[in-house]
Amino acid sequence: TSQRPARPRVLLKAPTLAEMEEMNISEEEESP
Amino acid sequence: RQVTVQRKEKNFQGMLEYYKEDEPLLIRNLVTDLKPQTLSGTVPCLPAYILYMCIRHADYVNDDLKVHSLLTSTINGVKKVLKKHNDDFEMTSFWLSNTCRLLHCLKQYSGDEGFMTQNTPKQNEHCLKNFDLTEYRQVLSDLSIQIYQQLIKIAEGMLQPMIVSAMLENESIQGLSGVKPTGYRKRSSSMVDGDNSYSLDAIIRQMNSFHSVMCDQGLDPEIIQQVFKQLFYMINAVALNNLLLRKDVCSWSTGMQLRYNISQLEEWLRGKNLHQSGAAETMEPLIHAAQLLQLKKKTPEDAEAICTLCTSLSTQQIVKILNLYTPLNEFEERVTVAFIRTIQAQLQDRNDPQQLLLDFKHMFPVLFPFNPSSLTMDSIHIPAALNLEFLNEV
Repeated sequence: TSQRPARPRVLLKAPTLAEMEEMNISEEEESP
Repeated sequence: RQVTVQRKEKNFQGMLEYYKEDEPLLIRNLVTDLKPQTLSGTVPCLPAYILYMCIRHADYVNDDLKVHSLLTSTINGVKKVLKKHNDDFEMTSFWLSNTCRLLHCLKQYSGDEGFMTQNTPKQNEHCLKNFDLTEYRQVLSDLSIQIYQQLIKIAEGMLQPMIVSAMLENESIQGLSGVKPTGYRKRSSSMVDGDNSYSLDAIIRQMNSFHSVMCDQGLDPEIIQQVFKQLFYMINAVALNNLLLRKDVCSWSTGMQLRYNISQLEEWLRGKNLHQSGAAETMEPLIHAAQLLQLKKKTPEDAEAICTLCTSLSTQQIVKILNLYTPLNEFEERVTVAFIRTIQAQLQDRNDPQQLLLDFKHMFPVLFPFNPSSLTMDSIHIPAALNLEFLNEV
């Protein structure tokens, strides 16, 4: 039998692949 | 030889815990620095299962920032590996398998009943409790498409130089060279002179290699089918385009050799159980071109037969091949203008595409059907060679 959670799961907002890449690039630029 | 660490003394629930500061090490050892060979002999897609077990623990302790951070670092790590190895078929196939498997895990253990129909009760216990990762699934799906495109590009780059010589120039049927049209020097498809010829065996060997890499890495069978459909389409397009531009290969003997080569490829598909992939169907224009070269081209009945058989070629392509057709010897006549006019008249109602050549870079849209795993998380062992001893089994 499946164990159902009592409350609904919280949707985790995710950036798009392109946004993720932009964030990654800016992080790399910041690091020495 | 792999040494597996078996730590089942506690009741392992299929979760992996780590300190947040170890996340870069986890990504480095499991993603960016990992060599696929390190995992030979282990469960296919092991990195995907390990990552899911880490995500599951972060979900279990309700740490949304940890889930966000791990998924983002994983995705960026995979992208980094792909960029670094953008001409490496094995590495690209490896990360396509793992990205798809992680996507399947996020569906299979999402708690969404639509994805749980094949789960065992034990697997249902391994579902996420707190977070809905639908949006991350979309990102992983987009990433999978990117990796698939890179994989096709690499495979095409390896196959393309072989196609013309293997399909149109190489003579494997004995005695056929004696009936080649005279007056044409053997042409090389390369810019430079020299022996750059490939046999059909070279193409088959290359495809065997692609196939075994993808199977060994546990890539979904539906994706493997789509890879070969795409590669067969390119073989068809490159060979047909060349045929449409070269008089010296528009002969009865090339038609005969070409049909034989295509039969070998069809047999290869059957041998690999890929005959239902749609790959063979993409070769139809080339099959019809081979038939056109072999059919008689004289009487109105011959014209009728050509129009009935060559349905995958446009009128423009049929006429072009007939115009280029080179008689074998002085006893075979050229195709007459009247015959070509008869063909054109019979096909005038066809709604054909305007361009003569095929777009050999065309890509079919890819689909990643959901493929749940029968594996249970608590049965997975982490090989010592991965250097992930900082992960705690929970």
